Amino acid sequence: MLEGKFEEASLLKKVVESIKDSVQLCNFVCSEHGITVQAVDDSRVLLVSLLIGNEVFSDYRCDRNITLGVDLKSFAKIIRCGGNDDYLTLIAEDSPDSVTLVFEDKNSDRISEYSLKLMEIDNEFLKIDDMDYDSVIKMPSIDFQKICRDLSTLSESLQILITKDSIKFMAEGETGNGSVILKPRTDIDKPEQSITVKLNNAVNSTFGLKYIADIVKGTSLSNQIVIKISNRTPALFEYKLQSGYLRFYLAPKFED
Amino acid sequence: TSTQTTLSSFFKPF
Repeated sequence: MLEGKFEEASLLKKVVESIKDSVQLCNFVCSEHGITVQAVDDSRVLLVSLLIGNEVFSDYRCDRNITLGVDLKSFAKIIRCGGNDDYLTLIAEDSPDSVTLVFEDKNSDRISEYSLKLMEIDNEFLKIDDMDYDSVIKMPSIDFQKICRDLSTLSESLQILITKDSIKFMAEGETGNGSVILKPRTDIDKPEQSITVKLNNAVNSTFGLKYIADIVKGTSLSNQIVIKISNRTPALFEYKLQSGYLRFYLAPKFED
Repeated sequence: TSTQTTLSSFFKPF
């Protein structure tokens, strides 16, 4: 049996809102370590990999592995019914055909209970090896979101160039071009404002902005985004959770 | 112009 209690419903709300436009049907695999999701979008360009570690929960028990096949659009509708600050408990039997969500308002005795029917989802699981990346950058997630949104007004593609002392984001379109250059900086008072670059090789990679527009929906999950890039392979965009992560793997575009 | 690749070329089924 699964019983996982979130101190605040807002975390699961944010997670679901962050991935529901990338993937619709996915298996939430629950184990003693927490909850994991791996799902690929319909075009097979973007992969979502989620780990909500058991330490995120104020109470967590899962005696044996349980798979919850969830339609995220329906899940999002139910999860919006709860308040952000409510306790949220997920409950499922060992071989469930539904999952129960219990919201408890901390300021009153109100308890709301919803159940979502589960589905058999035949998901292919992709094996992702740990890779050595050419470059790893860490920067404020909100800045990355703004840069991508700004440049998406010009082009469908985002070019990322990384050298030892700069990160350059570029977009070239029919109406004009744009670029934003960032330099590494350490902010001691506000570490979340820092920008770091680790470089093994200089990077020049291009990605579809429509996918990045979905990735940056994870911005509210973490102050910083970690981007790991190698030339001509999928890049990893990661928002760290208190225990766990939301990762997106995005296949690059190649210049003809 | 640029061509979008897919993850299938990089990651194999488990």
